[in-house]
Amino acid sequence: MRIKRLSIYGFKSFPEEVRLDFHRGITVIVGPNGSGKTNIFDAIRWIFGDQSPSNLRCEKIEDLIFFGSSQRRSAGFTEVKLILENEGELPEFGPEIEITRRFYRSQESDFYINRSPCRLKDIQDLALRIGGLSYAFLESGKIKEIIRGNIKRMFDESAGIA
Amino acid sequence: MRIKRLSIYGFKSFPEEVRLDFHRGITVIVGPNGSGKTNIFDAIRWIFGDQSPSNLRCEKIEDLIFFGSSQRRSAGFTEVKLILENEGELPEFGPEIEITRRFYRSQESDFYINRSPCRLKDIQDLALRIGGLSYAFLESGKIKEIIRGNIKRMFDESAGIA
Amino acid sequence: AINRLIEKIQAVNLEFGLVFESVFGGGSGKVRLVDPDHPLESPVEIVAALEGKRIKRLSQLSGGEQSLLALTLLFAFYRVNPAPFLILDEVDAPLDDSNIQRLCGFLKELAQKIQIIIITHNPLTIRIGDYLYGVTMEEPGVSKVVAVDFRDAARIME
Amino acid sequence: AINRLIEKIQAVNLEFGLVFESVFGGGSGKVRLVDPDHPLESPVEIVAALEGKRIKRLSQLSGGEQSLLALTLLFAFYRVNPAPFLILDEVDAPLDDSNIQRLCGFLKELAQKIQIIIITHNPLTIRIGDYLYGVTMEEPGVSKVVAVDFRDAARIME
Ligand SMILES: Nc1ncnc2c1ncn2[C@@H]1O[C@H](COP(=O)(O)OP(=O)(O)OP(=O)(O)O)[C@@H](O)[C@H]1O
Ligand SMILES: Nc1ncnc2c1ncn2[C@@H]1O[C@H](COP(=O)(O)OP(=O)(O)OP(=O)(O)O)[C@@H](O)[C@H]1O
Ligand SMILES: [Mg+2]
Ligand SMILES: [Mg+2]
Repeated sequence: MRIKRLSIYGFKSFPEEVRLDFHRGITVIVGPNGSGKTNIFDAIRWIFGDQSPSNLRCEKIEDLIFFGSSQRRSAGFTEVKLILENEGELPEFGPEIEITRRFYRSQESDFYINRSPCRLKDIQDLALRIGGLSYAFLESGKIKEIIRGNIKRMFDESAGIA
Repeated sequence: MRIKRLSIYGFKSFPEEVRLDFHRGITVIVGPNGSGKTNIFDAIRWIFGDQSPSNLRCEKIEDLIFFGSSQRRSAGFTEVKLILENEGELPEFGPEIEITRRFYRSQESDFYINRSPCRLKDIQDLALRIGGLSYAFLESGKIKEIIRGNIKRMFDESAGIA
Repeated sequence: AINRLIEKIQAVNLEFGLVFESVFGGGSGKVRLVDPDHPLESPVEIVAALEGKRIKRLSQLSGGEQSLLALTLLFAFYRVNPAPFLILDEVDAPLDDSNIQRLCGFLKELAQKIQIIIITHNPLTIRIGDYLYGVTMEEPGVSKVVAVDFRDAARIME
Repeated sequence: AINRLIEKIQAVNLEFGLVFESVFGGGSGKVRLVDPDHPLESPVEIVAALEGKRIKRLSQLSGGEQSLLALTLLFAFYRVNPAPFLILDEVDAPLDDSNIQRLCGFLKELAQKIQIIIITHNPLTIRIGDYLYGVTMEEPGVSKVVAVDFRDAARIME
């Protein structure tokens, strides 16, 4: 399985739809401070059903919607779409899995898997079946805390006994 | 006033005496991870009377003494000496101020200002008279915590009302 | 429950040792229960032996050494239960050039099996990419993404 | 006590604005009491206006922007009551090239009055040094220091 395409609309600093195609191997993302690199990282975490304000660097989920700039008004909703190439791991989903997540300022949400409506829980179940996502997002800020933190808890959680 | 020379013996990863001469302008210190750069930073903090284990990155003051390597035994004591050029700010100390601090594994300490024995408090008083030392040591790990921390406390401490 | 925990520690410890050797380029590392008789209550400790150094506590390691050790543990957990991709955000920031080169060697090898996305400011890390995206904010407050040719990488970073 | 506090906030705010302009290269920054009627109990807030962005909370800034903002505050405190020297340990790690260049410009100006010692891994920062020391551990566990010519800097970093 691999990520084929990510498209972001109205998410954090992305008021216009932006598409990133991904291939096998290593994709590097560069850019100045504050340009939106970690916002892309957050969008991928969010599309897999992450709801934690501290992981998503916001105080409430509404902060994920583009809040405007000096020249643009704020957006009314955000939509992130991720297309995965399914190389046989989860055959019931077909050759591609398209996950879509939308959140409106009115606090409503829409979730889709392969264009058919579903619940957040279905996306989170899919993420669990893909597996290993809890250690697939490594960020510099959190790394330093590991050595001083509670390492045993990492084992308890990963063994499912926390 | 400026730092003229720092000499370190038996402090952290410095079992042999090492001398660094400093001049006006900017001195850059480079080297691989774990080579001892921040240990120099700690030595300068320590010579001015810093006693805080968290600032000095140790659990107890004894951790400051060279604890040995695969080829050398541990040291019995550590001595750090700092020579400041005194350009008239504190005339009673003469044209140079030499601060010496020694700590033995037996837990005893020696302190000297211009080679005459003194107490830790005398060195701390001298540091206060030089002024501004609490914001003269800036390290990357502590910087990220500022924005999330209690900024008001920085003002209370600096205004002397904390 | 106890068996699952012990199995997990053994699996992570095995990977930890392998990753340690390739990113530290020497020495050895272990993860183990402090009190193996009481697995559920016992803390887990990391034992790191760096070439020629006598480390008693992890807090005595340097900033870069601690970051590399934490990364090694995270990679070990990842390899025990790997996702199809791995996303890294400026994990190379505290590292010196030779540690970055070893880390990049490790990632290049991992990328033969899985997809890796790396956010970085460091030219040594950019070099291992197969594809490069630049994120810019030409219009203030509005992010755009462009596919970039490696030759132009330095320009985008400004 | 209240007067001392208010004076301190005004002095730091003045320096904060000046430093902000030179390290961010635009926009403006202020530090102020949230509730000026109750100075002792009131928290202090940082107000940062970055060119073209509508920041509501500091937590929405990026990693690099937050580090630069924290540095600006520390420099402001420093300039209100400056010591004869300033020692910086890898403060440039999260910054991109243009922020490092602005930071270096600010430090070079400051170095006309005071002595600055900088620990870094970044070539852009090394370049502003007048003197260069390399710390090595040729013998494992034992640090040595050598004065280095700038031309050899790359070799020592390995
Ligand atoms: N809801 C939102 N609406 C508009 N802009 C937002 C929103 N949330 C965050 N931002 C903007 O996104 C920017 C931060 O982006 P991000 O954290 O991705 O930067 P980065 O490229 O990772 O930078 P660095 O290299 O410093 O880590 C901030 O300047 C902030 O103003
Ligand atoms: N008391 C001690 N005796 C001997 N060695 C020590 C002692 N305390 C610390 N060390 C050694 O010093 C090393 C760390 O040095 P330091 O923190 O100065 O590295 P650094 O050059 O700042 O590296 P980085 O670039 O990663 O920040 C550790 O590897 C540790 O083993
Ligand atoms: Mg970022
Ligand atoms: Mg260091």
